[in-house]
Amino acid sequence: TLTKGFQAAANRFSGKAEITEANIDEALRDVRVSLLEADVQFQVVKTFLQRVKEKTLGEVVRLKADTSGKKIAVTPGDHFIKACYDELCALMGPVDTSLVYPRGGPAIIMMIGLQGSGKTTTTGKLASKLKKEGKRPLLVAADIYRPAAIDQLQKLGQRAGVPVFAKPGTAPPDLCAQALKEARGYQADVLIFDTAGRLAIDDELMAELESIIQLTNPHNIFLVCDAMIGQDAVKTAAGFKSRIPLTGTILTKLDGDARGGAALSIKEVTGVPIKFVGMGESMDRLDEFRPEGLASRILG
Amino acid sequence: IFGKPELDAKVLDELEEVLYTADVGVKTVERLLDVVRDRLNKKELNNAQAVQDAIKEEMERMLEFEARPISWDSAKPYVIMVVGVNGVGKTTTIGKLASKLREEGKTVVLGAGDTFRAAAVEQLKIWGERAGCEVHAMAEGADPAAVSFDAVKAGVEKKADVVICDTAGRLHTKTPLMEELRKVHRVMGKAHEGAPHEVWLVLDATNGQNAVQQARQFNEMLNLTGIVLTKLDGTAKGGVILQICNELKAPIRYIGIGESKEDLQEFHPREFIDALFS
Ligand SMILES: Nc1nc2c(ncn2[C@@H]2O[C@H](COP(=O)(O)OP(=O)(O)OP(=O)(O)O)[C@@H](O)[C@H]2O)c(=O)[nH]1
Ligand SMILES: Nc1nc2c(ncn2[C@@H]2O[C@H](COP(=O)(O)OP(=O)(O)OP(=O)(O)O)[C@@H](O)[C@H]2O)c(=O)[nH]1
Ligand SMILES: [Mg+2]
Ligand SMILES: [Mg+2]
Repeated sequence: TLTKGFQAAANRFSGKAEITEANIDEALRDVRVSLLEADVQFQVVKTFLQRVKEKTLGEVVRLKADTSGKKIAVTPGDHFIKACYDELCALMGPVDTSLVYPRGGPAIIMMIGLQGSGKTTTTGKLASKLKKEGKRPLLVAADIYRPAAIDQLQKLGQRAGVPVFAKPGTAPPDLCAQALKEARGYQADVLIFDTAGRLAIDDELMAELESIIQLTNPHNIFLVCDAMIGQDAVKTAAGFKSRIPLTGTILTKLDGDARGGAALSIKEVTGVPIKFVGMGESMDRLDEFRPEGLASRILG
Repeated sequence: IFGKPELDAKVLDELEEVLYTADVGVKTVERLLDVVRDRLNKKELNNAQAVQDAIKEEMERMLEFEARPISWDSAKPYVIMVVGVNGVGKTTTIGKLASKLREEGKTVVLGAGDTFRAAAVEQLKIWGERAGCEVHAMAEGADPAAVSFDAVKAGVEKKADVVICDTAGRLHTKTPLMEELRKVHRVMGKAHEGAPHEVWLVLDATNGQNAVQQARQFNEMLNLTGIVLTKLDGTAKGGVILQICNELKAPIRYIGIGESKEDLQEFHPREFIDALFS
């Protein structure tokens, strides 16, 4: 199923044998509307349309063979939509859902992002997933500000059957450094730092993240983003990226009906892979990221 | 120099980008630019500033509608139900509002209606301590309708001025969870005639066009009486509320501009509109 924007675009080519300057601009305008409604950022849309235009202009659509070897015609409209879909997949891929594990000592995963984006919940989900894979995670309650944040992580740790390292009142950088020192006592091979939500424009809190990184050298630093995020995705992703060496991003709350166009913006701006997607509130709702799924969703 | 088509187009292109990146949304951007193009054709606007002012006037028009004001003294207790999707700032907003009302000398009771999420009750209890008001709660997993009933009943018995009920975050696409809210709403009315007097949807300013769907679905389920727009202290502009308020005729009761108890302000349309362009 296509959103009416993409359907309108496909219809621009009906009865046409090829994709020309004349008919493509109208189709691109329809796609533009659809992408903006899907929350793809304004400038990212411009770049995307330019790429699709370059790839499809002048394509004379010939007969193609279907899977049984029978020749079938592919219309310019179908071809155009397929080009959009392929370009979306290409931009959001390649698939890399790997975690970095160092040769010696525990792997460190650091979760960062805006307030309410789903960091704490995703920390619990990652812990459950890693435990199922035979790892021994230790969760670190590095949000010392939000009321009952430590409580929340401890409850999730209990549910996942995973220990939680917490020292209320200790500054997050020292706390994380201490957790790393004490990891052996827990026989932990993975540490996950759950940090407080913050704005990328908050200099003091960004400096706190830099301090945690300087003291512990995390191997995995994930920007956790709410899939419903709008045009601000670019400002926020750029803001975090400018000060933090991100290794991946995680998109949460994709179990709703947000089109998730921000994924394109976030991938474009951060240049790092989207690793996982959150598909619900319970601990088993974390999937590995697949561009095809999100591409179809953005197309509508 | 105005009235030249290329210059008009350039000014409109720049304004279009400003509007889109403020999350104003396709339908509203086209409406605003149509108004401007119409006035340009009539030679009513002769410089870039006039064009921007014309857009701002149209935005103010979109936010002008008959909105029932909060009438705190019209019921005792005045009961507010707070709803919204996950993580938007419902619990924090309730904490801020409770603090504000307490400073005005009002007695407030809070209902810990999120019986689902880990440490949700503990979070609201800390806010209750900060504000100096009692929090009614039950064990985790309890029926949210029972907790809300209990909180409203307590407000009635204590002759409190205001009762504010928190609810668990939920995506508007989850029908059983939306039905649960309707039940909570109905049960609150059983504890006190007319309750809840206010149903507020909390929207996160960083959300994009999905906020329109959120607003429509929550409104359909509960008949919203107001909106609280949070996280305006960030870089997101929240322009999506132009369409939402215009469509639902729901006023913005407060805006959230931070995580501390003082960070709740009244909504000023003109200030909000000016900020979309800054
Ligand atoms: N439906 C759904 N809800 C989610 C998902 N991930 C997180 N949530 C919910 O989103 C809300 C916020 O999640 P948290 O984990 O507290 O977010 P956070 O980023 O740690 O928040 P702060 O620490 O305050 O910045 C909670 O109600 C979670 O249950 C998801 O994938 N789907
Ligand atoms: N910067 C900023 N952060 C806010 C604002 N309002 C809330 N927050 C933060 O957003 C995060 C989520 O707030 P909550 O009050 O837990 O949100 P909620 O809607 O109750 O979340 P759930 O109950 O899990 O659905 C917390 O870290 C808050 O401190 C605001 O106006 N500005
Ligand atoms: Mg958290
Ligand atoms: Mg809450």
